[in-house]
Amino acid sequence: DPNMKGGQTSEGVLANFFNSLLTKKAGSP
Amino acid sequence: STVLEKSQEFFQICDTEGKGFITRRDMQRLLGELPLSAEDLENVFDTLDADGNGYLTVEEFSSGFSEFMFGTSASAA
Repeated sequence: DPNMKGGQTSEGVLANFFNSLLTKKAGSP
Repeated sequence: STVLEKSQEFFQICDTEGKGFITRRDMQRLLGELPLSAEDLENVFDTLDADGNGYLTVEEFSSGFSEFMFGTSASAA
């Protein structure tokens, strides 16, 4: 897949960060 | 809840001392709480710190969050 790049873009890492926060909130009542 | 409310909630997770801004040090406290490496957290900080002054305000934080939500840099405020 030509769209797959090694290493994370800053956009990707930001998405990862916010997704983790969303998951964290969901996981802790 | 709205993007602004969510981003304020997340801001408070990072700003544990309630200073009203987030520093690199605050960001590194999330190491172990979030599945991100120290380098990832540095990267997130640099991306969100639009003016590069070393402090993340709730405005910078929420604009980063709305960018993530909507794929634009429109401010959530």
